[in-house]
Amino acid sequence: RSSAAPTFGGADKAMAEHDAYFQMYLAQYGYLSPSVRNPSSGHIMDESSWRRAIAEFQSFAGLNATGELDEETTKVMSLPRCGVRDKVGFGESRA
Amino acid sequence: KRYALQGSRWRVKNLTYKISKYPSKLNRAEVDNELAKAFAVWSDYTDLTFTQKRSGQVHIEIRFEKGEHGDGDPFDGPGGTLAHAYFPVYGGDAHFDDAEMWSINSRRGTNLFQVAAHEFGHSLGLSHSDVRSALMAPFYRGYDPAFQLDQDDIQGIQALYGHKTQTDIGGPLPAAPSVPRA
Repeated sequence: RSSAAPTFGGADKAMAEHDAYFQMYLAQYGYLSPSVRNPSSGHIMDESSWRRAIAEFQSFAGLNATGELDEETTKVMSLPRCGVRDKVGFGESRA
Repeated sequence: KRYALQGSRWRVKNLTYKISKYPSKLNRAEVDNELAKAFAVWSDYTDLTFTQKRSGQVHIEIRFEKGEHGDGDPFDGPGGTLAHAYFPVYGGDAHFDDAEMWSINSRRGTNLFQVAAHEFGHSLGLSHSDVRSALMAPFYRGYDPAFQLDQDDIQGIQALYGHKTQTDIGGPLPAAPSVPRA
């Protein structure tokens, strides 16, 4: 997988949807700003934020922190899990 | 130290809980038993006590819900998110996705006891641990018939509530020795 930040406007719609899914995942569990989950926020994510978020997740999950959204990483992201954030900081509280 | 503390904890050690909404596919008495066992995971290592109430105000409210259930964090059906819980500062409540196939003492489905023990860790103030073997690791690892709390979890809960000072002896206390009056 490419480590580049998803653009969602490219020809490869399936790839964009793939990236969007994991972008939402990283936002849901505290690795990216919650505004990523809200399309109307106009949030634009740069590649370094995307790579850093992936690397932080990998580090937390005991994977090699490459910053690449590789198969092993997406496999772990697909595991059933607790809905509480791993990282606090991007708006800790629940409503 | 690898465990993580959220930053809040209960000021009292005798906590109450209520199951306001039971899962649709399990026997209520069995659910009561599994959730009591899940609380006992934490009371085995601290002086915390957990008492189930059927009505009235409690510290920790437990609900099995599907989809959107009023807290802005909807469940997503089978797989994915299994449950979530609030830290003490936000009330300590625990919600379980009723779309999951909750199971008891079985390799099929998702083990209710293990997930509940994890969620109650949040209700008590523990965050996710990056120790893979810890109960407070965020990922469900499958049914473990020989489940034991990891040392990381024990250190975490005792950092919040201290060590257990009263030992359960499994029966009534012996009569106090008589002391001759002066």
